[in-house]
Amino acid sequence: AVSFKGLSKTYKMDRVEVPALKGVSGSIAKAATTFITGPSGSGKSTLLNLLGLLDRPTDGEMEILGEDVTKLTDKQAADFRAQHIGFVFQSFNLIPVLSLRENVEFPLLNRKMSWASRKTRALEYLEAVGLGDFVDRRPGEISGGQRQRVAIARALVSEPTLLIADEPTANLDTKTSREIVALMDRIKVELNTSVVICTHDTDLITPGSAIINIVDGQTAGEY
Amino acid sequence: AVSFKGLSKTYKMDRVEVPALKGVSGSIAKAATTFITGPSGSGKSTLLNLLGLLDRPTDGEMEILGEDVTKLTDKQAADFRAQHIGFVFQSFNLIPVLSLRENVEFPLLNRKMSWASRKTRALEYLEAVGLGDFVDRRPGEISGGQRQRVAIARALVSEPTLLIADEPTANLDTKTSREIVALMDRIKVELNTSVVICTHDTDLITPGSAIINIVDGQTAGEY
Ligand SMILES: Nc1ncnc2c1ncn2[C@@H]1O[C@H](COP(=O)(O)OP(=O)(O)OP(=O)(O)O)[C@@H](O)[C@H]1O
Ligand SMILES: Nc1ncnc2c1ncn2[C@@H]1O[C@H](COP(=O)(O)OP(=O)(O)OP(=O)(O)O)[C@@H](O)[C@H]1O
Ligand SMILES: [Mg+2]
Ligand SMILES: [Mg+2]
Repeated sequence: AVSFKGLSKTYKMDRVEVPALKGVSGSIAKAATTFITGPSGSGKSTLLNLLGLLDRPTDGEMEILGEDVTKLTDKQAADFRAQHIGFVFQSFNLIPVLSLRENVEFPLLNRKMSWASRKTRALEYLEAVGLGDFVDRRPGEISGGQRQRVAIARALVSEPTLLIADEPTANLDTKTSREIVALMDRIKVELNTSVVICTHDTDLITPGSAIINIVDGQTAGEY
Repeated sequence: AVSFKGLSKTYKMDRVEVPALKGVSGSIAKAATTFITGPSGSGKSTLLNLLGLLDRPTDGEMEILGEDVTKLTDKQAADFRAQHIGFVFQSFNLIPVLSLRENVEFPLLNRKMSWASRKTRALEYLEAVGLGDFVDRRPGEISGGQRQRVAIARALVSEPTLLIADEPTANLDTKTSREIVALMDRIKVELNTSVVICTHDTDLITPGSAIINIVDGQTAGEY
């Protein structure tokens, strides 16, 4: 579903340049789950932001779902992302003034759907992550792990072709973490979604899965 | 160091009341590490906020370092907290416009210390969490796990008598997580600090430690 070659990202700051990603190559298989692992600060979120078209590489090529994305304009990239990609952010990025239901409906606003069907689908996904009783609360009125699950529901609600999850279970207990990974697995099987999960919890990695290990901005063999 | 009896917290919202904590009793031993565990949404952060004097209970009694804290005014509670307590927030709460060093110096601003010694100590603790090279960056210019470590350094810098850490390793890889817990252990031994760590990662729990398990707002036996 995704292939990338020589992908680099250097953050340019006032006085110094930070080479966060130094020429990584790899691929994400269609309708399969790929795990991204590596130490804190190694470049995982940077890679995920490039795969999710949230940022542009400094160098390198990337093809997503057959499209050469390095050639897209900002507007085309934004449209492509809205169409095909669901992203769970490491810091959730929920909108504080909207209810959980409104937060999860958000990605559906630019789709040809009735108001009623958007609401139904948002409730369905909040239910799927165990938050059916909290739909009218705001992000500030729930727990850390509950906020994490709202971010997950929001990424799934548009039933994306490519799901990118940056440490989606960091704030969850073991039982809930397994339920979340099982949910993403079901989505993969039922909707042919390609799933990318970045995690520090090696117990979550299903045996036989593809693993991309990032150390100091480069791909490295597995531990 | 801390003992509490019948501690309750009900969040009052427009139309509904949420009994997040329903009469919990227990204690935190001096110069020892106590772990707080339990499922997502069970009431752990709520309990930690009460122990850290960040919030008031709806009912119950609590004594911290010999002081009956339920009798304190808001101003007295804030002073007590600044004097004795260090808190690592589940969502970090860093100040985006300040550098990492300024963020970590912040708790020292109301202390009788020279500008130079505050700076030295902030750098010392940033070094201790592996961020010595990043001191002039801002929170938005580092990784998620690096932000988590800044929050930890900031909680330790005032060398508190009571350290409360709400899921301090959620965004850290295994190796870095162990270094952080070892650092908190050293602080406990060298400074007689009483340490409370809330975590979903049961591998971090040192054998023989005290564990308070919270399920659905009440203390429950260990798994
Ligand atoms: N400000 C609030 N208003 C209303 N309800 C709240 C508020 N904050 C938390 N809650 C609710 O209180 C319960 C306990 O929340 P708490 O944050 O203590 O859970 P937790 O054990 O820390 O969970 P997690 O492991 O997900 O961080 C949850 O059901 C949550 O939805
Ligand atoms: N906006 C930025 N400006 C400058 N440097 C940055 C910026 N964002 C990240 N970095 C740096 O780039 C490197 C990689 O960051 P990244 O967020 O990709 O790490 P990560 O692997 O996701 O880490 P973690 O596991 O802690 O989340 C880090 O050293 C970080 O400090
Ligand atoms: Mg990251
Ligand atoms: Mg919590």
